[in-house]
Amino acid sequence: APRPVKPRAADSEAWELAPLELLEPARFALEMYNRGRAAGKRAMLGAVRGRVRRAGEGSLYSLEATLEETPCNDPTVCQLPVSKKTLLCSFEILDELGKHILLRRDCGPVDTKVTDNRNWTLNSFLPLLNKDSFPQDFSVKMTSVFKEFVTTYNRTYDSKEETQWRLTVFARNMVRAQKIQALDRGTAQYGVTKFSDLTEEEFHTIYLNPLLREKHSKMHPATSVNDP
Amino acid sequence: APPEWDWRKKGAVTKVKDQGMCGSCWAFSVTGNVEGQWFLKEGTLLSLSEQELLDCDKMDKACLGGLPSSAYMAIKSLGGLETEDDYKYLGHMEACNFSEEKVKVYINDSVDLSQNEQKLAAWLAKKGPISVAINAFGMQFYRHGIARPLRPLCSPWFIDHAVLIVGYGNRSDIPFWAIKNSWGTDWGEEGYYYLHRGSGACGVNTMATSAVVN
Repeated sequence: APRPVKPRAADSEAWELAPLELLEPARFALEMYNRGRAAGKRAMLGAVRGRVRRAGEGSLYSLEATLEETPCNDPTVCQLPVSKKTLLCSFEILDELGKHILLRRDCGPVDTKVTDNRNWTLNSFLPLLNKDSFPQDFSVKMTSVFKEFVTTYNRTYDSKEETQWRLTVFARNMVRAQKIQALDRGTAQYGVTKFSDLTEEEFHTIYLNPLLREKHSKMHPATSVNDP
Repeated sequence: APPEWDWRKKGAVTKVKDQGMCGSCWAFSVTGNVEGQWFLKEGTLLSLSEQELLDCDKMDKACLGGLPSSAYMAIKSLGGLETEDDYKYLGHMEACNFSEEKVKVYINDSVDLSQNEQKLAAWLAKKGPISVAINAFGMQFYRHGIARPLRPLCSPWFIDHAVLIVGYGNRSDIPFWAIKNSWGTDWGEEGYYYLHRGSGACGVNTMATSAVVN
């Protein structure tokens, strides 16, 4: 099994940008979303998380945010309770020398079936995960699951510090897996895998292929199949 | 397209491989496709070398990533692929050790396939496994079942993993693509990933390609 790389500084983990750093790009994303909407129909920002890639004078922010839209904009005629529509959006924002450019916006309603049946999942997905906020019994359970993981996948770590760090990453990942599970509309099951002790950034760097986002050279189009 | 198809059952797919700690999925996706194309033309299933591509395909970036389209060009210009046994996988880039005499498989061309998933299914059933690229959202924790992440979370614009579609079908009325991954058999369903079919899930239809063997 591949051995995970050395621990990284906590602040370098993906999706863990400090709230202050997120503020400007998130406000810009919201402004872009609301552009052209009447005052009463503007969405409000819910939770947001993001990561940034910096190169030269530019920063590319990838944000995931929830936006709340209130369908009724006149409280005197609305039937109570007014249900809010929650949208899950991902934004890509380029910041070049303080000038923001929206490169991508992808919003969709959060599946109501999912949210109705599993309220906790939406709530747990939205806020930024605070590693210090795990309850006591969660830590105990996690330690036990982590020990099983270490045995199953034959993991060895260089030091106690690294083991502790990997446990923290593992615990966060279990929460992430739960969120992914809650937001999957198929039959997939998510949970412990051999990659469970890697941060999202490590996983992306080691196993994935960013070049695929580049434009590939066009080849001949295949002739379609008429008679299989 | 027929209602279901599985090239594994027809002997066109080699065992699941493991790319290790290296972003070489593009090489595995392409060799998997060429293995299938060669099998369909010649009737022999050969396990082909990804390491040859890591070392000798100078258009791509070995463990830092690559594009199937340029890998096909590299295979063409090199003159073909050696087998896994002759040019073993190391999981990191080395000097190119390609030997023309050891080439077992060649390709003549490569093609872009339709973005229409019904047409892709028809193509697959007739012509063989397809190299595709997807957004790998959630795959870090995938264990089994048919994945269908919310579209905003698995946007077709964030393609970052190349894999091989080897079949399709329905499980309890949910249509799926059977996808051969290159993370070993101790990941997913014996190394396979099942992704929802027909909804453009995770951009599965955005970069479908194949080699052509005449």
